[in-house]
Amino acid sequence: STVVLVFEAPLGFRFGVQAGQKVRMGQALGEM
Amino acid sequence: LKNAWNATQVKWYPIPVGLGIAFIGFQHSRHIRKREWQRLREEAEAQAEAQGRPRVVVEGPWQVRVAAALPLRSLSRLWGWFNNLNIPRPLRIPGFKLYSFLFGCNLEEMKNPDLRTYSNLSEFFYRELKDGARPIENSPLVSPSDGKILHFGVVEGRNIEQIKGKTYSLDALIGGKSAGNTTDILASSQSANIVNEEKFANINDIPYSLDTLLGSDPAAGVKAESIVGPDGTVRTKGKLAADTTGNARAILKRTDLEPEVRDHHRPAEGHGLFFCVIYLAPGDYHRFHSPTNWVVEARRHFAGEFNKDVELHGELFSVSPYMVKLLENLFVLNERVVLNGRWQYGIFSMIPVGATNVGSIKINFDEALKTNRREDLPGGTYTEVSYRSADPFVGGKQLVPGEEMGGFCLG
Repeated sequence: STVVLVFEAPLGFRFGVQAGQKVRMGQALGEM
Repeated sequence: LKNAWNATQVKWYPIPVGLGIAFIGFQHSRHIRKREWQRLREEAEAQAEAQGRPRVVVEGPWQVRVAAALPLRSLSRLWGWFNNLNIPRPLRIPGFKLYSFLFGCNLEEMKNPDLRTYSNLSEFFYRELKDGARPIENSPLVSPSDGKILHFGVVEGRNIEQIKGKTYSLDALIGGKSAGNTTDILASSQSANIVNEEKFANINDIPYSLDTLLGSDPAAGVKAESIVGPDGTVRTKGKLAADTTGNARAILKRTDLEPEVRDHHRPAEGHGLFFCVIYLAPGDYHRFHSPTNWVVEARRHFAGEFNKDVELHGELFSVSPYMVKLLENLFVLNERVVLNGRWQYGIFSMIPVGATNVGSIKINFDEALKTNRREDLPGGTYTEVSYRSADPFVGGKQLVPGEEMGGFCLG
């Protein structure tokens, strides 16, 4: 199973994760 | 070989009449089938065009062809049935410990650590976590679930990158523009006790037409759906006895109150569209939570399936990283629930995508949603419901970061 997020954000939004990285629920995905 | 070729006598026999007829019948059935596929293809193309989304078909190497030939949805339902069978109590602890060892489940963080109380693998798979096991970080966007980041980035030209060099269409993933023909989830949900509008009709055991009796006004987007009698029975036609005062309560369901057509994927000036794909492995905690503070306005359920040669929507391919690399348009082909809404920066969509082993998707605030069912819609279509009446003030279902939204179930 997979969850896909698609969202609008200011162009300054930066992901704080890497492809292949394990994440846990509640972990930050990015910052403005 | 030369001798055999030259010396072997060729004998000719008449073809039996029955065989000839069977051959003609076979050819004719092939012709009819081809014509039917062509008709379905044209219908799917017309539907896709009307909904403003491209058509997608299965493409990939031979492994993909093999997977596409399998009855994955039936297998998924069979898998779900099997995993709902109760496990004998003495086998539960060793069985779940073996599963945990194989798939890397962390038993320490379970809310209910007594393995004997999980009667089958489905219950164990959908286990809850201890309070505080997953602290919610102070960030505008947090992960909705445990898992592995498959891919993330910016949506370029309405296309989302699946792997390097291969993309799939945003329009196909979340559907085109809403045509405004949504139905109201709370009015249609059996457990709902909220109605949009009530009206009392004075009737006295007479045949009625809802539209004339209750004053439906299609121009205003109001349509009478049913009448609730004094005894609580819901009727849509026929006779209905009024109560002692001669009244029966009518429920009016709004079909559309917004005249403008919504567009779910147009960012504002200075904004962009971003995406992030998280894969949940079999051993992961399989509930998902709200990733931010947002309002879910509507959900779309892409579930229909018909002939694989025409179009696939709502199939249940594996979504493992291996398959993601092989099968183009994987997330567009699989059954999924698209939750469309908005957050402080604009539009926000969250899309739980089903897979062969985990085909059922639950949304806690949507009891009407049933996934991985045999009786689904024609391929290329989706059903859409609005959550507007969940909270008319904000126009949908409001969620805070970390709030449990639903989850994936086995089969």
